[in-house]
Amino acid sequence: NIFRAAGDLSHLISILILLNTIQKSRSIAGISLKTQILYVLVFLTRYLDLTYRYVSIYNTLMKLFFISSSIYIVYLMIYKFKNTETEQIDTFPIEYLIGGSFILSLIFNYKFQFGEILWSFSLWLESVAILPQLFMLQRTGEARTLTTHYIFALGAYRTLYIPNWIFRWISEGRVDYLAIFTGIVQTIIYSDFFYIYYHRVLKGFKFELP
Amino acid sequence: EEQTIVHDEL
Repeated sequence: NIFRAAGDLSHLISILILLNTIQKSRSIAGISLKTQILYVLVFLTRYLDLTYRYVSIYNTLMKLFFISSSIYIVYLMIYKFKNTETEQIDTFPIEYLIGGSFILSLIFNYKFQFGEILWSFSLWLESVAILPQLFMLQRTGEARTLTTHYIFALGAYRTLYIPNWIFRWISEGRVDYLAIFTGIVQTIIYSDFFYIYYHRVLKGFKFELP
Repeated sequence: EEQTIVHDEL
C-alpha cells in the first residue's frame, strides 16, 4: 500500500541523504556516532532473519541495503572522517537504551524464541535510537540543514508506517501490536523535532532550537 | 493454536 511504499522510500532516502552529506562535505560534524551504532544493531538484529526467512526479493534487497549502508556509515565515521569535537558532545548513555530494550524484548515478544526476541529487541531499540542524535542537536542548538532533512526522513518512515498498519488492520485483519506500539513511541519522540523542522527548516530558516 | 505475526515489513 501507498503508506508502506512511502515509508520505505523515506527510509531509503534518509540513508542516501546521510551518505551524500558525509561524502560531499567530507565531514561528520553534528552526526551522532552513537545513534548510527544503534542503527547497525537495530538492522543486524532485525534483518539477519533474511538468512532463514524469505519474504520477497524486494524485502531481501532492502534488508541487505540497510545492513550494509549502516555499517559503512559507522566505518566512515570512525575511520575516514573521525571528528573528536563531535564525539565529545555525543555523550548520551546508550547502554541504558540497549539494556532497556533487551529487558522489554524479553517481556514483550510473540514467542519466547531467539529470533522473535531479537525482532522485538530491534523494534524497541529503533524506537529510541534517535535519542543520542536529538540530544546532540539540543546541546549544539543548531544543525546543518541536510542533517535535519536526514532526521526528518528517518522519522517520517516510521510515522508513515502507522497509517500502513491501520490500512493493513482494515484490509487484512493484520495487527502487529509490538510494531504499532513501538512505532507510536518512536513518532512521539520525533514529534518535537517534527514541529521545529516544520516551523523553521521548511520555511527557509536555519535549524535553531528556540 | 497461537497465532504468530509474519514479519514481512522493514
